[in-house]
Amino acid sequence: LQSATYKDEL
Amino acid sequence: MNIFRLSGDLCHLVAIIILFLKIWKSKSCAGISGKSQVLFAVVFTTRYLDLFTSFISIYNTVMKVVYLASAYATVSLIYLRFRSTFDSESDSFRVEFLLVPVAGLSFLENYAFTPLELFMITKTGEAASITTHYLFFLGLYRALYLGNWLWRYHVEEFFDQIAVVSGVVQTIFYCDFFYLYFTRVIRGSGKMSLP
Repeated sequence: LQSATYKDEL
Repeated sequence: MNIFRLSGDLCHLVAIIILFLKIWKSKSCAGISGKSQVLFAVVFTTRYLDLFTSFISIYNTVMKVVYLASAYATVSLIYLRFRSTFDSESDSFRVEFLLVPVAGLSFLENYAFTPLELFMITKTGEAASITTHYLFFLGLYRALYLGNWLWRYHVEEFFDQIAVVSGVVQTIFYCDFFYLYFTRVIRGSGKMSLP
């Protein structure tokens, strides 16, 4: 499992 | 983009429009928590500062601008245009009580999304049905984002712990409201009051 940032979310 | 996120964002938009039109048409912001709308404006401002630093998509930029503009428009309706109808007596939520857990759990940076209307309902014991529809769509937006994260976890095999943890916390706050909404507003006369 990789960690990501959902910068595209509102 | 997936169906959960798109419908979540649209529900958020519907919630904002319901609240704005309710205040505008009735020329009254009775039963609305001005403090929570200020917090929304603060949250959007801090969260969407990346408007100036990174471009993601036209959709993303347009939605952020719409959320920001409508948050400030709603705040100005409550505190300027229809100030005389603002029920500041009931809007007694102590923001500092929110700031303590927020500081303690500062990794949950979305915590301030928790709408204080939920608190005002428990305080005054009732909410006009239009306000409950607003809260319903706001809650639906948060709930649909849970579906979105499940989707992204399976499809993209990525997962954003901060977004998910804070999102789950926010959605939990809506659970008792959802229960009351379905049992009283939908089946009942329209006005929601606590037992």
